[in-house]
Amino acid sequence: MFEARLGQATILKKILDAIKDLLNEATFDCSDSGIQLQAMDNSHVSLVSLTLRSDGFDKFRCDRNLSMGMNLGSMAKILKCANNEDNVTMKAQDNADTVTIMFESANQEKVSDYEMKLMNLDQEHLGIPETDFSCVVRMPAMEFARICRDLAQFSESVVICCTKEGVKFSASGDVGTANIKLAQTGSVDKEEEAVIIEMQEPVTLTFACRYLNAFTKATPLSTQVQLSMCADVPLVVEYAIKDLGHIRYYLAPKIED
Amino acid sequence: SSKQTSISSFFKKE
Repeated sequence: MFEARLGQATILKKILDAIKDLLNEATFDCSDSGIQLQAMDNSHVSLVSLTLRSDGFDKFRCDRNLSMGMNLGSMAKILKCANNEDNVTMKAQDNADTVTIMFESANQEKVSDYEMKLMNLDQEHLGIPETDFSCVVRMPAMEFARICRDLAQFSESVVICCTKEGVKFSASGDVGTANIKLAQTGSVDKEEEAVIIEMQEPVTLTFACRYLNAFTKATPLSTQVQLSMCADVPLVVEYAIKDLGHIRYYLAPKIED
Repeated sequence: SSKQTSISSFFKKE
């Protein structure tokens, strides 16, 4: 028996919004420690890794490890039927071929349930090595989304250059060149507005804008985003999900031809 | 010009 309950459907809606542009379907691996999802996008350029800890749920029970392959388009249709403040419960029997998603209004006067067929997905699981990153940047998630959106107008690629002075995002194309520099913030009143750079050595990497823009669909989940970079390895873009877990996106760099 | 690498070339299959 698997059962996981969250106080607000809005969190699940935001999580789905953060992955459904990259993935058509994905396997949710459930165990007593929580729910994990790892999947590459169709073109195998990026990888999404979602962790939801069992202690972040209002109720969590998972008697046996369970892998639930879900069509994310179908899940989006179901979640559209929930009000943001509804409780949401996911339930499945062991070895089931369906999952039940139930919404309850705060006053318990409306209860709806949706049974969704599960899929057998033959997904490769990749081992992600521990990396000592050269640069780790923490910045407001909205600012990162704005920069990715703005620079995508100028080029398919963005160059991220991080030094101890700050982080520079550049794009160059037919129109010309765009550069956006962010300095590390001195003192800020609000932690969520800070730009913090931890640098071991400077790094310059090139990434495809369309993937960065897809990652920023996670912006409603978190006030801050963390970018971890190291020469010649994938960028890690991480959004914390308060009290529940995190979503990490790995993006393979572009290299000189 | 730059070439897009694949994520699976960095991470090993488990």
